[in-house]
Amino acid sequence: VMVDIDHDEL
Amino acid sequence: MNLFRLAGDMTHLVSVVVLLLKIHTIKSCAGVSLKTQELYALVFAARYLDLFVHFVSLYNTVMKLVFLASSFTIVWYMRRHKIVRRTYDKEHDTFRHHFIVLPCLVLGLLLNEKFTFREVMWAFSIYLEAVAILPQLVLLQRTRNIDNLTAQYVFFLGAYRVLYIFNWIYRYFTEPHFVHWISWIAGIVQTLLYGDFFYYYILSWKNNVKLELPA
Repeated sequence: VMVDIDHDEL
Repeated sequence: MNLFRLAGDMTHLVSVVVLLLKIHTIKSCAGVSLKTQELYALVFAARYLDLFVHFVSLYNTVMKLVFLASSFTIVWYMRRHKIVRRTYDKEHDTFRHHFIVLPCLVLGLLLNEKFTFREVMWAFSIYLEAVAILPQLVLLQRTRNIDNLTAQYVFFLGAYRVLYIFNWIYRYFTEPHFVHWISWIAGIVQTLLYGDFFYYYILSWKNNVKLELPA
């Protein structure tokens, strides 16, 4: 599973 | 950014504005849990550590600053403001909030997306946010006269969590790489905690009577 580590939510 | 996310952020913003409005204009924090507010201040401090390191968008930066500033302002009002602090219902706000911080930190150390300081703090903040509403819900149960602003504050806060779930469902189908198990599971737990409140809130709204939560 690819994990988008860029937390772009608040 | 999709419409669910924007609507979620806006209801979150509205909840904070409602609470500040009550505290600043009515000079009362009756029915508001200082424990929950302190937990939120800690949540935002831990999560937005990346504020000056990791730039997402102007929108994100401004919102992060707003949530940080508002949460610490609310805590300041409740602890230090000479009129507001007297309206704080300390006797009923007894949830031992310190005891949920450590388990969340341990969980953050064990379950994170990457074992780095920022990622551990991020996971910690997600777990802590999931349970931060508990002292407020307990206080509401013990409050005889829940005023409309307090009820609306909790309602908007819960609505924000529901909208974030719709946002994740939407993102899951539109962004194939968007998978955040930690925030999803913690977010669902957090939303479920509002279930009881929502039930009685909608009931009181439908019957046009004052909100009261059974103990």
